[in-house]
Amino acid sequence: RELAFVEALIRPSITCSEDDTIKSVAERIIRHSVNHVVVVDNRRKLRGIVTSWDVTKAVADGTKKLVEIITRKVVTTSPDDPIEEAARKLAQHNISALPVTDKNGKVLGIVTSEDLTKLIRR
Amino acid sequence: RELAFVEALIRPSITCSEDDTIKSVAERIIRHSVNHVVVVDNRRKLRGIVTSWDVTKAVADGTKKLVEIITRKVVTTSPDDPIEEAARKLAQHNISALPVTDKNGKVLGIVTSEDLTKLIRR
Ligand SMILES: C[S@@+](CC[C@H](N)C(=O)[O-])C[C@H]1O[C@@H](n2cnc3c(N)ncnc32)[C@H](O)[C@@H]1O
Ligand SMILES: C[S@@+](CC[C@H](N)C(=O)[O-])C[C@H]1O[C@@H](n2cnc3c(N)ncnc32)[C@H](O)[C@@H]1O
Repeated sequence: RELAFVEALIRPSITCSEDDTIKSVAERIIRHSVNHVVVVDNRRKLRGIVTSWDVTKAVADGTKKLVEIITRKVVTTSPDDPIEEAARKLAQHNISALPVTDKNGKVLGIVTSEDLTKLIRR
Repeated sequence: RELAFVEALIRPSITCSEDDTIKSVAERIIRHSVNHVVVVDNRRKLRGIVTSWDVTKAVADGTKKLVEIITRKVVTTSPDDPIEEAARKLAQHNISALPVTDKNGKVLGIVTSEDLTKLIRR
């Protein structure tokens, strides 16, 4: 496998804002058939991430507000990261997606463990 | 990478039964920090799969009963499947985990796209 970079795998990220509801984020997860929603401000700056796992935690705990389930310390990657580095970050933090950001913290897209799995070919 | 088989990657699967509640399955997903729960009968035969995505769908739709969100037609793999074959199945069906079953349909464990991503090393 010649060395590939995250840039080759970036897909558009489904986003939401902090003042959305848990139900509206859940609807977006289902409508787009994804597991990860990146929380951004009105200038598309990264504010956090919320996933189907977090929505499930809200069901387990009876949490009602989106801001209570948003993960704030987000592990990210950049377009010029080698694929192996993105895979290492996912494994190290036991997570399944990395928002791709530019040097100013703007969200460019996302890369998931499902996207990386597609590289495993005969 | 020499050819590896699913057997090398199997991890124990979190399971539930059909008469569990959505809330109790959500609690199990959070307690074990996983996204997939395999539905089995009392002899550990495969009955379906429920994921954090399905719990999120229940939130989106207002569904109250576990049996309404269980996926019945489950894509599975076997211990002697080559890793590339498991990766192909995940990509083909847009899913992120495969229950591993024996020839009698007994659940031996599970393999996820997160486990496969760990194979992508420098
Ligand atoms: C620790 S993982 C455990 C379950 C499973 N490994 C998964 O990725 O869904 C679940 C948590 O990871 C968080 N998470 C997902 N992607 C993340 C990222 N790139 N950076 C930080 N946290 C992230 C989610 O918000 C959620 O609270
Ligand atoms: C089609 S995927 C779409 C979202 C994302 N790709 C994921 O895997 O979570 C979500 C659905 O796949 C189902 N699913 C997960 N693993 C499965 C498997 N091995 N066989 C059949 N369906 C599965 C879940 O029950 C859920 O209804």
